[in-house]
Amino acid sequence: PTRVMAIANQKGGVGKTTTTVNLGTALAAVHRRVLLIDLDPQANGTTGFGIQVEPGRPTSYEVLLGEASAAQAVVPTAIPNLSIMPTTVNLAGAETELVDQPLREYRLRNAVQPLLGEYDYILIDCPPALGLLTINALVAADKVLVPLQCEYYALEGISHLIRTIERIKNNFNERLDIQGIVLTMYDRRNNLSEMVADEVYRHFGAKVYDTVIPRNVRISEAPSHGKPVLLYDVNCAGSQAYIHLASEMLRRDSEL
Amino acid sequence: PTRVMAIANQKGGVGKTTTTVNLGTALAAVHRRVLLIDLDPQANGTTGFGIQVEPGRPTSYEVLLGEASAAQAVVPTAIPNLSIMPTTVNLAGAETELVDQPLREYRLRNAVQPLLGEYDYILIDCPPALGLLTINALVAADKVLVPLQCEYYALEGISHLIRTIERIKNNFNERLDIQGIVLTMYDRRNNLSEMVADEVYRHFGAKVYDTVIPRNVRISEAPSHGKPVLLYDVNCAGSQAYIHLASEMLRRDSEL
Ligand SMILES: Nc1ncnc2c1ncn2[C@@H]1O[C@H](COP(=O)(O)OP(=O)(O)OP(=O)(O)O)[C@@H](O)[C@H]1O
Ligand SMILES: Nc1ncnc2c1ncn2[C@@H]1O[C@H](COP(=O)(O)OP(=O)(O)OP(=O)(O)O)[C@@H](O)[C@H]1O
Ligand SMILES: [Mg+2]
Ligand SMILES: [Mg+2]
Repeated sequence: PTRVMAIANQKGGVGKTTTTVNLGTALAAVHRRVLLIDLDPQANGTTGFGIQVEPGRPTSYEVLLGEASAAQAVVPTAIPNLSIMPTTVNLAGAETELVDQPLREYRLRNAVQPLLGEYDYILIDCPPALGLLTINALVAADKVLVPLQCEYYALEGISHLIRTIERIKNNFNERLDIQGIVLTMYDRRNNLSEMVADEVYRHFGAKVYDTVIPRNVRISEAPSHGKPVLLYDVNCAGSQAYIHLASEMLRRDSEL
Repeated sequence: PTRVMAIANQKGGVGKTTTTVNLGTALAAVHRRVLLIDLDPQANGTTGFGIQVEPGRPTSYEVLLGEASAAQAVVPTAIPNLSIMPTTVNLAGAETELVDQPLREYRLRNAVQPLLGEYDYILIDCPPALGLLTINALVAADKVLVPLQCEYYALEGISHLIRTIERIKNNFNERLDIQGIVLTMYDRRNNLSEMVADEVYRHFGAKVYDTVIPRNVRISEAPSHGKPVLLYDVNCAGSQAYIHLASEMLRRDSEL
C-alpha cells in the first residue's frame, strides 16, 4: 500500500524541505517509487531539484483549487523512481481562496486518492505554519514525520504540534499518527544538541529515529546546485545520514 | 519620534526572533526606550526573556482582537528600558478570527498609536509567513529590518518578500521602506556564506548592514536560560555583533 507522509513542523528552518528532498531521493535510490508534493509557497522543495515550473503548467496550487488533477501536476525529476508535484509562490493565495469552501481540509487527500497504488511513498513538504496548507497535508497523510532541529526554540514548539496532530486525528483523519521524530542539524561540538536530544528521547522514546542528521555544510550547498545532497556528494556525512534514515524507515515500516 | 520596525522574513529559522530579542536588548543597553512586540504564535520572543504569560493576562492576541489596549498587554522585562508585549499560542487563532473583520490589516497600527512617544524603538517579531499577522506588522511599521540567513534557500525567498513589502506600501502604508538587511549565521569556514553575502551586496548595496552576525553557539544556548545572549555571555562573538548592529542602526537612523 502507498504510505503517505507529511513532513511537518511549524518551527521554521528545522530541515523539513531538506528531509523531504533527501529522504525521498534515498528511498528512490533503493527502488521505491516516490512522489514528493511541495505544499510550501516558498517552493524550496521544487528548486531543490532545480525544477523551474513553466508558466501555465499546473502545480499543487491548481490541484488544491480543483483546477487540475494531481496526475496533471506531477512531473519527473532527474532521479529514477522519483517524481514531484511542484509549486510556485502562487500557492500562498490558496489559504484565503479556500477559507469558505466546502471540504477545504480534504482537498489534497481527495486529489491524491487516484494516485495511490502508483507510488510506494508520497512525502509532503509543509510550510512553517499550522494553517490550511499543513492541515491539508495532515488530512491527506497516514503518518507524520517530524524533523526536529537540536535547538531550544525548536524543542519548545513540539507540544503545540502534537496537540494539532491530535486535533486533526480526532476531527478529520483518524488514522493519522506520528511515525517518527528525526533529529536534525546535530552538532557534536556543542552541548545544546545533546541536551535537546536527551530531552526528546525522554519524551518520545522509541518514536525517535536512531539515525541523527548531523549539521553538514554539503547539505546546505547542494540546493544551490539544484540537486539533492545524495547527488551532489554521496560520500559526505549528510548523504550517509539520509541513506541510513531511509533504511531505518523501511525497517520500521516493515515491522508494522 | 518613535521608530516602529518589523523584523520580517517568511523564510523560517533565519534569526528573526534572535535579532528582535538581542537587538532590542542592545538598544536598551544604550538607554533607548524599547518595546518588543511578539507577533508570532510560537511565542519564542516571549520565552527568550523567560516570560510566562499568566492565565487571563492580555497578550498581542487580545490587542489584535480589540479586547485589550496595547498598554494593558505590555509588561516589563528584567532589562531596564526594555518592555515586551508577549504572546501565547492562542495568537494562531487571530488570522481566522479577523478574516472578515473591517480594517483587519490596521489592528496593530491602531492599537500601537497611543504608545508612540513612550518608546524610542518598537520592534515587532514576525512569524515565518506573509499572512495577516506579518501584514499587521508591516502596516504598523515605518521600516522593515530583514534578517537574512547566509544560505541558498533563504536567498531565494527575498524577492517575494520585497514584492510583498511593495504591495503593502502601495495599498496600506505608504511610508513603509526596507531599513536594512542583516546577514545572520555567517560561517567564515564555508564558501556558501561568502557566496550568499556577495550576492546580497550586489543586489542591495548600501541597504546591507556592515555588521554581520556570525554563527555562534552561545546565541542558541541563551534562550534555554530565558535570557538574551547579551545577558548570558556579553563577551561572546554573538553579543558583540548585536552590540555593533545596534550602534550601526543608531548611526544610520541619525543620518536620515
Ligand atoms: N543537516 C543540515 N546541515 C546543514 N545545513 C542544513 C541541514 N539541514 C538543513 N540545512 C540548511 O538549513 C536551512 C534550513 O533547512 P530547510 O530549509 O530544509 O528547513 P525547513 O524546515 O524546510 O525551513 P522552512 O521552515 O523555511 O520551510 C537550509 O538552508 C538548509 O540548506
Ligand atoms: N547567529 C546565530 N548563531 C547560532 N545560532 C543562531 C543564530 N541566530 C539564531 N540562531 C538559532 O537558530 C535558530 C533559529 O533562529 P530564530 O528562531 O531566531 O529564527 P526565526 O527566523 O525567528 O525562526 P522562525 O521562522 O521559526 O520564527 C534558533 O534556535 C536560534 O537560537
Ligand atoms: Mg521548507
Ligand atoms: Mg521566530
